[in-house]
Amino acid sequence: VGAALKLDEETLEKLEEILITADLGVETSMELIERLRKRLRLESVTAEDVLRVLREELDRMIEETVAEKETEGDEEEQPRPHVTFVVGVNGTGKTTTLGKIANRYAKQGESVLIVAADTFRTAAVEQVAIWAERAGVDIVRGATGADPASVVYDGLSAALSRNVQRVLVDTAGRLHTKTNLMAELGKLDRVAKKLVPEAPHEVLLVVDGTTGQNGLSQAKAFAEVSGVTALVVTKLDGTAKGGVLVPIGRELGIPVRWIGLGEGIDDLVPFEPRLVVEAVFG
Amino acid sequence: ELTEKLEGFFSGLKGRGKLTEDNVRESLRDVRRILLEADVNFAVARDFLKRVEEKAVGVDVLKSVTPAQQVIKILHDELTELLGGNFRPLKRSKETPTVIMMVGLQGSGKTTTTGKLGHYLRSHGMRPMLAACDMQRPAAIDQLERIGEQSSLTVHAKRGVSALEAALAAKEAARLGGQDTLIVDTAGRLHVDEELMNELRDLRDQLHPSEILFVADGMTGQDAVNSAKAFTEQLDITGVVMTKLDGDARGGAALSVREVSGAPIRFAGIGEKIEEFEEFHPDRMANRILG
Ligand SMILES: Nc1nc2c(ncn2[C@@H]2O[C@H](COP(=O)(O)OP(=O)(O)OP(=O)(O)O)[C@@H](O)[C@H]2O)c(=O)[nH]1
Ligand SMILES: Nc1nc2c(ncn2[C@@H]2O[C@H](COP(=O)(O)OP(=O)(O)OP(=O)(O)O)[C@@H](O)[C@H]2O)c(=O)[nH]1
Ligand SMILES: [Mg+2]
Ligand SMILES: [Mg+2]
Repeated sequence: VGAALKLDEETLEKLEEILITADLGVETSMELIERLRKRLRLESVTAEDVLRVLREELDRMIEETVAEKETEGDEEEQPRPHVTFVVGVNGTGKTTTLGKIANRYAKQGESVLIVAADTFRTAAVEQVAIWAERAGVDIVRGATGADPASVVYDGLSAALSRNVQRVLVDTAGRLHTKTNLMAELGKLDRVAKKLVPEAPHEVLLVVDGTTGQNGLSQAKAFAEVSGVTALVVTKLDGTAKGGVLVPIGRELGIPVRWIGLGEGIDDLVPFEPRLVVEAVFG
Repeated sequence: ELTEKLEGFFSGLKGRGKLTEDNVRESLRDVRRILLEADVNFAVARDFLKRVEEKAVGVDVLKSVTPAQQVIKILHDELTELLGGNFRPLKRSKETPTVIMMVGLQGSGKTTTTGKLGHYLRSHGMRPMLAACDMQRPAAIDQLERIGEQSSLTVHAKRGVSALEAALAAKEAARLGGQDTLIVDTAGRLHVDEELMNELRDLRDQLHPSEILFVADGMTGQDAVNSAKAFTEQLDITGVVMTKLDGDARGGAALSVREVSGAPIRFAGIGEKIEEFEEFHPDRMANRILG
């Protein structure tokens, strides 16, 4: 048995830099290096293999914590209407992502209804209405400045009367530190349940791919107030690696469902661990 | 908390003596973690801490403070100095109107900040016009027009033309209408999108802005250096606005952007409302980053 390969200071710093600059965060990066060290003790790894082993460990970590365990096809009878809330802090790509998802379901032959429940931000309703048009789906909107809860209510009653399969609710961006805005999400949840007891069946937290460690505190706050079924990580068509999705998966058990790769209607792909691993290690 | 952490390292020194290389280096290792967790870029943190180490080693520990407090003071002062640079007012151009371009990545807050800057300049005696030059995002022009209506700010919009045409039309309208400052809202774009970065360069070459403000999201992580570097190299930005600082993001991106672009951080966005905008305070940001 050969002597275990030791990581010298310089190599260690290089490895740390790869992980940290991918926004994996200090704790997750340290954990990955620790797992690498374990393997160095147990296996005969050469200097050239170190990067490969670290890459395997990241892949394994993502598989265990972030990848979704079952595909949508495995679900039994999908509830009708199936209600999705799209939530997150300001500017992350919620409205755009909702348009992409609506288009996907519409192309698959499902009846989709968009509910424009961002009644606050300037021209938010106009923006999502354009996406509804692009996706070829209907939209329910309220009066300007209406209570978002009333729009959700109107949207779900329309969905029920039209026997729609999927309802996608666009909500206003809100910083998770604003308790009154977070409480509003709780209200949307309660109002939805008045008409559709199991709603929302899915809460998608949209996280900007360039976000640093604040992504973890965002996920914690939204999970607490509205429950988060899965993440969408957007803007990974840029140079950001989106690594914060790993600590979110590890600490909160929230998987990633979609990745946003652009501003066009088709720029949405189902999450796969290799998308992140390849971004981090090239 | 930072002071407590560093106290542990200096328990040997008691109010006199010098900060040695070893105890400074040890304590800064903990600070490094704090900076990284605050989203300061890896390389920026490394370089910054090297400078602090040089400044701290050999420093006499003042009788009135503990060695840990001494190091923190050096850290804080160095960070404040780096982030700062005296706030100077926006540069005006000889020809009228003065043009200010708002640029940055998607969703960072450019359109909202365009309104805020207009409101701010008006309160300082200027006569601003906002130019809606995002021809790509759905309802972007509507968004800026509404922002203008809500705050009685003049907005120039021209649909169905290129961003450059819209900008030039706005500049002419401002010149004729007597507005002395034109704030140009542009579409969000990736720094790796060659075509769109070229579009910004064309805009700059034709508009002759006296300021190009890079609008950066306060919660940006390690990638802040990449976008800031590209925008600096390709456009030569003159200032930065950090947005969404009303959240709890530690804001390490501010240090990264400042280091890499060399441009001063001029303003902070602290909310969605038009008045939630202030001149940037480097010392407050330093406290926030150090936690
Ligand atoms: N490059 C890129 N841009 C994106 C992506 N997703 C969204 N965007 C852009 O990001 C910007 C913000 O998107 P929105 O959909 O308005 O974001 P939002 O979360 O609804 O914003 P608020 O409702 O204001 O909180 C727009 O310019 C989008 O085109 C993506 O995956 N890649
Ligand atoms: N809380 C908070 N929200 C902000 C701030 N600045 C902007 N926003 C919000 O962030 C979201 C995006 O703002 P926009 O002004 O549309 O961003 P943009 O850069 O013009 O986006 P694109 O044109 O799509 O690139 C909106 O929901 C704004 O209300 C801020 O300082 N604080
Ligand atoms: Mg939106
Ligand atoms: Mg905009």
